[in-house]
Amino acid sequence: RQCQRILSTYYTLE
Amino acid sequence: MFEAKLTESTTIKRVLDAIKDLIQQANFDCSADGLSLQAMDTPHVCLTTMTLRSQAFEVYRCDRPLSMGINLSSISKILKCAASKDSVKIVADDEGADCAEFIFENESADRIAHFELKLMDIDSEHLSIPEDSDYQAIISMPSAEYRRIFSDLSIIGDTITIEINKNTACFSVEGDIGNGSLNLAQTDSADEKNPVTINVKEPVKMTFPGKYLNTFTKAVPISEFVTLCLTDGNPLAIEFSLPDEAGFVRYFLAPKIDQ
Repeated sequence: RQCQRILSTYYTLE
Repeated sequence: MFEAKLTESTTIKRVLDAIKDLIQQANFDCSADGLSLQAMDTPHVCLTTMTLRSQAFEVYRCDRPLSMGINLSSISKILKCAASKDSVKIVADDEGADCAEFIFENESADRIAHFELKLMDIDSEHLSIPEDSDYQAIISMPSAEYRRIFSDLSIIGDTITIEINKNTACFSVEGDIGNGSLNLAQTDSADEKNPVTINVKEPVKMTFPGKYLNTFTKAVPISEFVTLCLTDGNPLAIEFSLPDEAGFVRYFLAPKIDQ
């Protein structure tokens, strides 16, 4: 099964 | 005082068309450099950023930075009232304005329409995207080609794989009815009218939801070309640049990964 991680796992929150 | 005038409404109409299906509302950040926004879609897997630099405008004045919280569907409704050749002037007070004024003027300056758009307070999370990411593979292609590839493939299914090797990009799809793939090679001659360029540091193969790749085709009217930047395990970055470095629309899309 494939899923997508939310973007805040890749980029830092300002 | 914030005041910005575009010679033709087409520019902002196209930019809004490119983002309004992905985000419902966003803060339009105005500074001396121009107008920009960034917002995520509801599931937080796709980030849209937009910049209209001050040089995109015929008149641009921003005495101090302000943030206008705008509902994208509402601003689109107002801009529908501007003919494509009408100029658009946006005026807002920079001291906590609760609305922004839109003035549309035709070419002969004998028809002037005024609208006021209510502004909103929006809490938004701002993500820090590295400007100079060292991508493994970058492919640039005519935006019409982008539209054709992803509108075709997303009809077959929602699991689209992009694989880039030296001089070749392969786009493939798996769906309920079957599957398909398309190979695109780098164009040979530099004077080719619709060039495809592929720069690969390391071959890369990643999977993305076709629904989003197809939604990004809404940005095609903005730009003749589109750039796709990939690094294994990281979000895909897609850029549509406005002519004359007037600005851009960029999308960042989280990859599909095996759970």
